[in-house]
Amino acid sequence: VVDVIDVTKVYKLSESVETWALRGVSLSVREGEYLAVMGPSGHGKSTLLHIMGLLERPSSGKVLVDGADTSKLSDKELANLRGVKIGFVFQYFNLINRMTVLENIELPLIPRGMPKSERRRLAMEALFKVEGEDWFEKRPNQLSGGQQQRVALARAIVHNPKIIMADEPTGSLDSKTEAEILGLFRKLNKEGKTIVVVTHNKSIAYEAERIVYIKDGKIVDEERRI
Amino acid sequence: VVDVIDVTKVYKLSESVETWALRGVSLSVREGEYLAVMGPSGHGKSTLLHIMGLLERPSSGKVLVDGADTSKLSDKELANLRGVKIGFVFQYFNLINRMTVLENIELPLIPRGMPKSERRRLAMEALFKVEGEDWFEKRPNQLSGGQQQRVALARAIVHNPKIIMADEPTGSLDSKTEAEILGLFRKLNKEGKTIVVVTHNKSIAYEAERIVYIKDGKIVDEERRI
Ligand SMILES: Nc1ncnc2c1ncn2[C@@H]1O[C@H](COP(=O)(O)OP(=O)(O)OP(=O)(O)O)[C@@H](O)[C@H]1O
Ligand SMILES: Nc1ncnc2c1ncn2[C@@H]1O[C@H](COP(=O)(O)OP(=O)(O)OP(=O)(O)O)[C@@H](O)[C@H]1O
Ligand SMILES: [Mg+2]
Ligand SMILES: [Mg+2]
Repeated sequence: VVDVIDVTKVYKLSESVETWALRGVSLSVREGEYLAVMGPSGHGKSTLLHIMGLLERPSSGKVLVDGADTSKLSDKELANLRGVKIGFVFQYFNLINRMTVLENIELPLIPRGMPKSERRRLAMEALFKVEGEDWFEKRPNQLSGGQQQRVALARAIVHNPKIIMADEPTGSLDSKTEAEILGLFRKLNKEGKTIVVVTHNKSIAYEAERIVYIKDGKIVDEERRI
Repeated sequence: VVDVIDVTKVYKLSESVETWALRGVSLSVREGEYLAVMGPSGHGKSTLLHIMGLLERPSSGKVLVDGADTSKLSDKELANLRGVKIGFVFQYFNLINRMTVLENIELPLIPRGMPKSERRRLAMEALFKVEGEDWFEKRPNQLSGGQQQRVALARAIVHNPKIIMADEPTGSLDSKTEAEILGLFRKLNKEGKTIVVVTHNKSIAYEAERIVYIKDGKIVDEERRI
């Protein structure tokens, strides 16, 4: 469902200084697969997930979604494609403090032109799935770290995307809450959703059917659960 | 060195809605102690650390630093006391994106009125301690999550505070980098620094000589390493 073909990503910091975040990565994610991406801090996991999630473009190489070459799409077309097919949980949530929790979760539904009441209903449903219904009128900065993380996950699933990409989705959670969120991912995967999770945590990685290891911007190893 | 006496913290969300983050917490931290605070997501750990770190005032109860009652201090005096005695690592770092990494780390030294060259030298020294010297001219948003976390730790130790308080300091780090940071905390503790760490991670908690468990805004259990 997503094919990454020989992708590099270079950040130019000044005339003479560059950071190579990805140095030639190829990876194919099948529909309905549950994939984990692991690797040391600073080695390119978030960058790879942002490129697979169509949030950033590669410096070279291609990204195909359902076989279609995304390099040919305009920024607007890319945003549309992403808005329909992908749900993204950022490493630091990216919630908007001037909106309520419910309004944050409704955001992915806005381009769909549905009535406000329907949007609110679907957003509430997503919030229930992460057990956050009590917070619907709060602002994100009135929540704890782990509570914000769960709101970010609700926002990533509200529009029922085929693919869910999550960057360290349980980093701020205690083990009981983490187990509940992993249960939610397992349920979504059983419903046929494709799940890609970046994690430092082996116990989360072992939920996946395949683990890819990144080092210095390259895939260095792969492990499949039998 | 820090005494928390029957502290509560209530957040008033509207006329009729309140959240009790802390419901009567008493805790004494001895000088040079290494204390861990654990507990489920949303149960008051960050709130307790912010109150102990003099970043927020309790709704009731007292906080004593070296025996002095902080409720009698003005906001300015509280900020001075905090700036001298405490180094704080926030759960989401609180780095300033419009300044370089080095300028971020220099911040706690500004009130000291030392020459710029001395500030830069001490900031570079702190950055070396977290192995981030290559990033000194970067902006925080040009770093990975775990790299930002290490910069936040460098900023918390640059002014050589007696007490270091860290909220989930290794949540974004892989196990090797996490072990390096825990080694740094151990070294600081051996030098006589008082360390208070909030964590969800048992292996980090077991670095400490005492673990305090928080549930629903109260201390429910305590464990001492023999
Ligand atoms: N916007 C940016 N500008 C410049 N360099 C960047 C930018 N974003 C990331 N980098 C660099 O690219 C490299 C990879 O970063 P990335 O965020 O992908 O790592 P990561 O594996 O997610 O790390 P972590 O586990 O700490 O979150 C890092 O060295 C980082 O400093
Ligand atoms: N500024 C605020 N305004 C209103 N409520 C708040 C505010 N900050 C925290 N809270 C509430 O107080 C409670 C405790 O929050 P706190 O951040 O201390 O939890 P925590 O134990 O650190 O959680 P986590 O492990 O998820 O970081 C939560 O229910 C949260 O919603
Ligand atoms: Mg990352
Ligand atoms: Mg917290």
